[in-house]
Amino acid sequence: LKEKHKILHRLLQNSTSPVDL
Amino acid sequence: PESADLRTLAKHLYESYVKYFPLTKAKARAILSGKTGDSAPFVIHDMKSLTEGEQFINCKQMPLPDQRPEMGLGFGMGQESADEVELRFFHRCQFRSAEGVREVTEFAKSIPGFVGLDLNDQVTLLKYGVIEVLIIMMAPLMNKDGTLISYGQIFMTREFLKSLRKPFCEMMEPKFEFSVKFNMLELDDCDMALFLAVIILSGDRPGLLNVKPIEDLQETVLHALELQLKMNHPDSLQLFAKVLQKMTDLRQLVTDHVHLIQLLKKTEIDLCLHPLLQEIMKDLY
Repeated sequence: LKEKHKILHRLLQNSTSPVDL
Repeated sequence: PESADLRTLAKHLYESYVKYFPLTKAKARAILSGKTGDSAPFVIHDMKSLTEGEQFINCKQMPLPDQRPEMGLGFGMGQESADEVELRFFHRCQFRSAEGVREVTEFAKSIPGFVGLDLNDQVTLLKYGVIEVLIIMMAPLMNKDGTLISYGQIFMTREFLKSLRKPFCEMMEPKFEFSVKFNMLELDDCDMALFLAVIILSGDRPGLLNVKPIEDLQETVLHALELQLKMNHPDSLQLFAKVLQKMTDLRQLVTDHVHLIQLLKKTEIDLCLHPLLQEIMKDLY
């Protein structure tokens, strides 16, 4: 499932700044 | 001792909530009731004030006048069609929603035990829970006449949202109907923080691999919420049950919202969905 949700997965693993989004 | 642990959990979740969500219910209600001491929010009530509202925000964010024409963000609106303005507004809403997903993710990670769950299950809990949480977070920003947007700097009227072309006009009205009823429960920010954690920790989301640890975590937060509501609203009978009943309405709201977005994708040629929102909504319901 995490393969199909790469951005969510990334958000869970590290915090992402608003600019990256 | 058990009650003390539950109070500690409530305090921890409230602190995370305040840390990750920039506009709390307390702040939003102060703005809506004109008790902030700052200037009142800019009101958007028609297409003209929508373009002026964009200008108002852009000026605050980008004060250099010579940068404005290149940004293409709402100047020289004379030639622009209402359809284009609506679509641009929709894109802005998407970016704010994507930012909201980031805030909810950070809040979820702060729930004790969440990051210890199977990573696939963390993804599933967020995929299914995040829109429900964002809808609940909208309620404090709304009253029967409109909603605060742009971190409380703008108030957009309900009538204006209803006047947009189909299906944009159908997107917010169900959220207003829900919010007006939800706000009657008069939850405060600490009650909200616990309720959001309960929503995120739903053990019945499709495709979960290991339900038991999620249900165990949710049970603890449910106890904390029950205690919090009893202490914070001693005269409000059955409030705990009433709050939990809202979870059923929320699922229907999300299902209808996703169907509207799918309809938009078919009817609006120029529509591009934010990749994060695409990920979440794909195969959701």
